[in-house]
Amino acid sequence: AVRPLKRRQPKQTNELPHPNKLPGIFDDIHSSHGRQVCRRHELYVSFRDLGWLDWVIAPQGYSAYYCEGECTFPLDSCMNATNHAILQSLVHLMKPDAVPKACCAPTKLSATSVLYYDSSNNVILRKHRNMVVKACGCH
Amino acid sequence: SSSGSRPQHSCPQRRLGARERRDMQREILAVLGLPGRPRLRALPAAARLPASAPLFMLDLYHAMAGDDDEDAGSPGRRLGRADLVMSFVNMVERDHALGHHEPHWKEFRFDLTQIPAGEAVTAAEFRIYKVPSTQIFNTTLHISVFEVVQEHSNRESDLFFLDLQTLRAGDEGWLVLDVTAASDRWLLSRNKDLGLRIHVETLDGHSVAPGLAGLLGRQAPRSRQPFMVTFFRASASTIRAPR
Repeated sequence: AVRPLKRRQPKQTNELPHPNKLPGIFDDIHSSHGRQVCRRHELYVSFRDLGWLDWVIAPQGYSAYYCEGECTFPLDSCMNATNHAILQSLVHLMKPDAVPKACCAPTKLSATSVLYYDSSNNVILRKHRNMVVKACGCH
Repeated sequence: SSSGSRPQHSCPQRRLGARERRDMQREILAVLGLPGRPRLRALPAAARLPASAPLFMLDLYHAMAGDDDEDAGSPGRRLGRADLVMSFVNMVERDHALGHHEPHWKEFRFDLTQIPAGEAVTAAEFRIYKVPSTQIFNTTLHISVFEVVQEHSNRESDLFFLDLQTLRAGDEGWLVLDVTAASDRWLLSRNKDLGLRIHVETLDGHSVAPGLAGLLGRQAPRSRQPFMVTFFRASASTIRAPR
């Protein structure tokens, strides 16, 4: 009887994959360990939902993006997009060969501004540069 | 866009649970520098909105939101590279005008304790609305603003000259006076109110009561009350530790 060929299991390694081989969004979304690959999701931050609209003058809310899934980034934690964008880029800059560019490193960041009253009824306009991921490496 | 209109979904969206969403939003808003929801003094929102400072700041907000990518050119000279703009409504207004001997002046006090530490002032201006004078006609007026550096019980206060504008008695509109030079001092003594004093003189040096020259104070309609606006450049970027 002919024995069916055994499928060779991929060899388990602990190395970080070379960044160019990170799974993209159109690849098989389950990486070899059955983990869901990191994907970008949109979150609409609504001041109205939080009931803060009586002190936030503008905007009513804004779109933010966040990642969910397993990032191969050694921190291995799921962060919101803004943190992800800033922190990951910094660590990659500091240790380029130890820390690869993560799959959803931002390719375009934009500023966001919020106008609100403070506790003394002064009006405050705060602008945060490079705070919102507009486009990232997931796709 | 961050102006609130929702972009089309460009990737599949997983619905967060209510608690997750609230945590996520709270975390992002904390990164935005909105750590907590202030307890506002019970002013109804509608009553607040027509006031001059929020209207002015709303224009600034739209200008700032418009220059999303950094080198679209600065939408306004003052806005420049400011990260934080604060407007202050004056708390106290003193008139040394009608019935007093010369010089006549009007003084405004501002509570600056809310200014966050570590901010560098890039510009500051005092805005006051002027209507055509009903008492003085066809006259050129010098309007100067001083900082009240030190008050004395037995003599005139120490003043520091800040800016001077020349206009006609019949002019109307917002007068913008540059008070940036006072910012060094007020950042050093946060717990002291900032005092600004307005003097009005004719070309031959006669002192005119600011109210008679058409300068409006706290009795003005809400949309024309005087206020101060300060532009800051944040020095440290806020990076939050990962959860």
